[in-house]
Amino acid sequence: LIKLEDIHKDYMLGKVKIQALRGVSLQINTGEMLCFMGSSGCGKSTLLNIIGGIDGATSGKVWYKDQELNRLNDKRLSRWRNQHLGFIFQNFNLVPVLSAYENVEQPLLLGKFSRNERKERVLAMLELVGMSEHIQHRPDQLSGGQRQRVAIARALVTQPEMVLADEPTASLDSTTGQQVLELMQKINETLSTTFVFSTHDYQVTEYAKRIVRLSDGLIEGVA
Amino acid sequence: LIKLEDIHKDYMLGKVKIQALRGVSLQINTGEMLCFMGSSGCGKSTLLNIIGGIDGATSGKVWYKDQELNRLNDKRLSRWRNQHLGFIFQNFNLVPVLSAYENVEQPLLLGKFSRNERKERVLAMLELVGMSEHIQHRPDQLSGGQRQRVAIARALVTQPEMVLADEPTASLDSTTGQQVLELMQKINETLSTTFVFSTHDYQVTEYAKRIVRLSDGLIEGVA
Ligand SMILES: Nc1ncnc2c1ncn2[C@@H]1O[C@H](COP(=O)(O)OP(=O)(O)OP(=O)(O)O)[C@@H](O)[C@H]1O
Ligand SMILES: Nc1ncnc2c1ncn2[C@@H]1O[C@H](COP(=O)(O)OP(=O)(O)OP(=O)(O)O)[C@@H](O)[C@H]1O
Ligand SMILES: [Mg+2]
Ligand SMILES: [Mg+2]
Repeated sequence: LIKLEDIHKDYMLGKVKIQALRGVSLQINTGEMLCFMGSSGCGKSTLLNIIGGIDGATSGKVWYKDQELNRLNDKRLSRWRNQHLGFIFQNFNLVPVLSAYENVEQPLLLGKFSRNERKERVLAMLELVGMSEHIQHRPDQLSGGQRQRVAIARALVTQPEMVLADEPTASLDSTTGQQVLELMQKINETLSTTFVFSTHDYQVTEYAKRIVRLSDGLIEGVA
Repeated sequence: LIKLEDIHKDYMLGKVKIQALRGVSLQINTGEMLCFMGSSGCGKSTLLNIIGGIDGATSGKVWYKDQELNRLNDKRLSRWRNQHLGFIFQNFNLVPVLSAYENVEQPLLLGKFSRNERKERVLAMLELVGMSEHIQHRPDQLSGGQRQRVAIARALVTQPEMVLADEPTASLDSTTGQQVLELMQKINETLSTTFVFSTHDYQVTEYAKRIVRLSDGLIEGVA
């Protein structure tokens, strides 16, 4: 589904160059549940952003099926993301002025869903992440873990082909975390959705069987 | 050091009343390392904000030594916080336009430190949390765990009497998390600093021996 060839990502900070990724090659197959692990600052979020076309690589190629992502212009890239991808950001990235309901509905507004279909999907997904009692809350009226669950619901509501989840359980207690992982596993089994996680939480590795360890911008080993 | 008497905290959401805390009484002694645990949405952050005078309770009293916090006006409350408290927020709350160095220096600017003293303390604290190579970075140029470590350094740099840490290891891998907890334990042993954590991470409970479980805005039991 996804193939990365020798990906490098540099950030310039004044005159200093930060090499966030220093040559990552990887293949991800349809229906896999895979997770990246590694210390804080090793490049997990950077790698997820490049797989999802949110950030461009400094060098190297990103293939989605037989399409090279780097060749798409911004407009086609964001349409590709809306049609194929669900993204759960490390800091959730919810729209502050919209309610939980409106935040989850947002990606559906770009697709071809009727108002009733949207309502059905949004309410069902908020129920599945345990947030039915908070649909009118805005992000600043929610706890950290509640915001994270709204971000998860938003990524899953379009039933995307692939979900990129950056530390999806970081703000959740282990029971709520397990509830969310069970939901993702079920979606993976019924819809063959591909999941790529980044995590520090060992509970995630009970669901994402393939672990890719990153260290200082390089893949350490594949378990 | 801190005494809470029958604390209630309600949030109004339109016509709906959310009871975040429903009668919490608690005493915290000088030099303790204590942590709140409980599911997402049970009231941990709300309780920490009330202990730290960041939020007011709807009813009930908060005592710091023999001073009732609710009686202080905003100006005296924020001066009390700057002189006695270090706060690590769940979403870090770093100032986006300032570098890591400037963010950590901020609380010292309100105190009586010379420029050299400030520089010494800021660099020492950033070194202790493993962030010496990122002092010029702004928050949007840092990884999630790197931002969290800058927030931790900022809370400790004034050597406060009490540190309130809301999920301080949520974005850290276990090695980096342990490094930070070791640092806090050392500060607790050398300076008798009181630490109050909220966490979902069992590693924290190896350091914060007293666990107070919250459930739906009430204390469940004291371990
Ligand atoms: N500003 C607000 N307005 C309305 N409701 C709020 C507000 N802040 C918090 N709440 C509600 O109060 C309850 C407790 O929130 P709190 O942030 O204290 O939970 P928490 O235990 O810290 O959860 P988490 O582990 O997810 O961070 C939640 O149900 C939340 O929706
Ligand atoms: N916009 C940026 N500008 C400069 N440097 C950056 C930028 N974004 C990330 N970096 C640097 O690139 C490196 C990798 O960052 P990344 O966010 O991918 O790490 P991570 O593995 O996700 O860490 P964490 O577990 O803390 O979230 C870090 O050292 C970080 O400082
Ligand atoms: Mg990250
Ligand atoms: Mg919280």
